[in-house]
Amino acid sequence: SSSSNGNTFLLPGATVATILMFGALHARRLYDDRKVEEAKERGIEPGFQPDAKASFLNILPLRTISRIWGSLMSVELPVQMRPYVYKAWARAFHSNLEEVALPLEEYPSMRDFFSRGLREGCRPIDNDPQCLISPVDGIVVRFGELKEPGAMIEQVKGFSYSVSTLLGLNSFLPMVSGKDVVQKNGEVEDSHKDQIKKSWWRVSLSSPKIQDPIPASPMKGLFYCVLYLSPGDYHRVHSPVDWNVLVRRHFSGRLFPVNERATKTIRNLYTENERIVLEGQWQQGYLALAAIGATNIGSIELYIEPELRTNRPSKKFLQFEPPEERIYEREGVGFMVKKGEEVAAFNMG
Amino acid sequence: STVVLVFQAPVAKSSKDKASSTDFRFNINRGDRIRVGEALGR
Repeated sequence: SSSSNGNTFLLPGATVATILMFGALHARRLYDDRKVEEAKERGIEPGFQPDAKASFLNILPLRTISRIWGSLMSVELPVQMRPYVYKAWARAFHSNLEEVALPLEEYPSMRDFFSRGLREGCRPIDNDPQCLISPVDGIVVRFGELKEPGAMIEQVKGFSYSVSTLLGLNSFLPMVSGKDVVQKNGEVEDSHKDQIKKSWWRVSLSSPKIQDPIPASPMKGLFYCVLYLSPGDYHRVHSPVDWNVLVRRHFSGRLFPVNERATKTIRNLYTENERIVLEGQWQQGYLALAAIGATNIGSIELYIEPELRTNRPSKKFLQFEPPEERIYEREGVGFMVKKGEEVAAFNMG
Repeated sequence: STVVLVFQAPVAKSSKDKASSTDFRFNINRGDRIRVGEALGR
């Protein structure tokens, strides 16, 4: 086109086409998001609906992208620049800078600022011994009691994932009820007898034919709670109760984003993503905590195992790799962690 | 990133039993903003 004073400039056709294409994709996304909002307002929860973006993410090298992102964020910033950069981040992602433990100048890089600690007293702990506290800052995504048969958690309406896949197939997740270990004739399956004997949760089995001298115990239910941390949140993980951490499982996996849109469009999001699972025992029985990474947050650091590294380069097909497992010393006692103590931290890259 | 908690807690023996004070109950709602140290349930 030409400007008023007669000189002309040309945009190559391909550039125009690319701009128009991105414009159309963005318009389509805004339209979809508005439809989802309207459905939500009508109380209709949008179901699982894979889309082109999810398929596109499937072919991207997300772990590599995450590591490059982490390297960029590890670049040390000039001291004068640091407050401006971190304030811009806080403005963009609604972080509360009032609570940051150190002066902003003392965080050498964005990555150090991201895994910042908080000032003393910013997170008072609810000390009621019967209470289970939130281990992180975030949004309650889902919670409830796990029912039989089998234990599934809904990722989004229309798609669920199994708890045992999330925690590890050889997890000592207690059975929700005795039924699935009891054969039709009321005898306990041999393969499970050992587990029951060893398990800290005694199954109250209704069949009189069971010869084991296992006394009946008060009923226990199995509960779950899914919490989402947004980029601006405080990213350290604290202990929800006093418990003994007995085993740690590290699943090397994908690094899909885990935002709300991804939960609706990407299948097996939590069971395929890189994650660390801690399993153990609290006063009421079994407890497990799974910390699940995402594209921008590929690193999960454990205070009880500072040398553990996640998101390492690997040529294997990670989805099919069994998790790296470590049973903490003394078997059956493990690490004792107090309620509110820092247990882990998420970090960039 | 995301954290999933899975844990055991006391429940009423069956739906017929009256809920007792020892039954675990969440005191959050979906979509709530929560912070470290705040109670998820009792």
